[in-house]
Amino acid sequence: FMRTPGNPKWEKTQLTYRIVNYTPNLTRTDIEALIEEAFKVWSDVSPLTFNRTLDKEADIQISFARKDHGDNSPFDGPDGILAHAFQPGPGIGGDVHFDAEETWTKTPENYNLFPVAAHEFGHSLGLAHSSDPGALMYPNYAFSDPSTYTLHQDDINGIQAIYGPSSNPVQPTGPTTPTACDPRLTFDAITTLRGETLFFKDKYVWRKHPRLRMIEFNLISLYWPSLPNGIQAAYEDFDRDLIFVFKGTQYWALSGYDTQQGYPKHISNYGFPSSVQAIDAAVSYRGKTYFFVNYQFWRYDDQSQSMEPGYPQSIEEFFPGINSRVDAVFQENSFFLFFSGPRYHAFDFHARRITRVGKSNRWLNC
Amino acid sequence: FPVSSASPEEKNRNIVQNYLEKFYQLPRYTYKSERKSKTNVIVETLKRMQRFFGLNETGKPNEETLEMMRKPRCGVPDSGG
Repeated sequence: FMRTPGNPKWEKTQLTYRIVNYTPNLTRTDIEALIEEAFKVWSDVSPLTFNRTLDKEADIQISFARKDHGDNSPFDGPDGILAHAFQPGPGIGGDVHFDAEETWTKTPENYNLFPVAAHEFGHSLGLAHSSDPGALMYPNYAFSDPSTYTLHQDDINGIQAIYGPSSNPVQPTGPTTPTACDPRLTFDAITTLRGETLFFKDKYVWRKHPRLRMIEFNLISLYWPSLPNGIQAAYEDFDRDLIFVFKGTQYWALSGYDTQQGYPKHISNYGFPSSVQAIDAAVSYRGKTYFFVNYQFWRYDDQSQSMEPGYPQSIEEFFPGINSRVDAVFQENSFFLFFSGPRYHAFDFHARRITRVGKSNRWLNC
Repeated sequence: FPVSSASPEEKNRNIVQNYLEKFYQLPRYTYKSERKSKTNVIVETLKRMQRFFGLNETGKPNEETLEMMRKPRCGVPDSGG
């Protein structure tokens, strides 16, 4: 995290805010609720309290404005700059301006007001931008669902560096951002996608392009805002140019950046019994899709769209040497790459044996 | 439509200049004479932006850098006041 240069802060912890005007995209009730949720992100982890007031002299004045709105920082129309805020202080200090020419939503559609408001309030309280891509104070927009959002540890450290800990007897903690070359790194799910390989972890995804050395690291919500965090399994259906991602008993179908209509669906559609409540890993190869659940696996026939009889079978019997639970698996040149914890095993599907073992994050150029 | 005459290079140069001026305090040069030293300043400022976002610090507006600059974001600068 970074504090705003000069370390400005409010000398009091009970702050007031006023919503000066509204956007026509949302109802007043929705806006007031989203703004309240956004302030709660910060009050939950610090001694700060925020009370809405209608009088003119609120500490934090919130408004929607377009283009040049008299503060020497004109907005730029749809997209680009979404909002800005001023550091703690009198007058314009602490105020937050949203670009009125954006489409403001309360859904995963661009741009959800909640994450932008919570971010700008961080500036109103004295925080600058963080270079941690998982932090709320990261400069770029990313959708976050207010109902499941938990403030990142980096942001908690930042606000507590300014105002001290919360009065909560149990100090709140937040998630941290995985680092590619952490030797303990494990993956939640892996799938190929049109020649690239996607490595899922918590709310993040590494995107590896076969030819470029570059590996993109982003929030999953940047590509698929309506997907939940914590994907557990994923595979690519090459024939239909779709990838399927699984969490719990639900699954989604994605075509490129688009989430297919009519999802999520229930995994019982594949023919799983109700005893199966989650999939550990999945991979599709030559018209068959392999689902790994605990120490067993199921095989699904893509042609007949049905689970094959005689399953589940023991993983180790069919894939000799794969004797741990599978976190993730993908297929490359007739090899199944099995990931369990911080290690992977390359299994030659035709020779029916493991040919290589290594550290999982080797696939992230570590 | 009045087709934009700017070449892709020109457009990218504008994206870079605009972004660095807004978020990394790249000085606005107006006089031709100043332009010589400007290139170095742009390269160093671009490296600062690439460092902040964990990109390869090439000092050149490569595709990953331009893609980062195109992302919707907060209007507060990433460094400085």
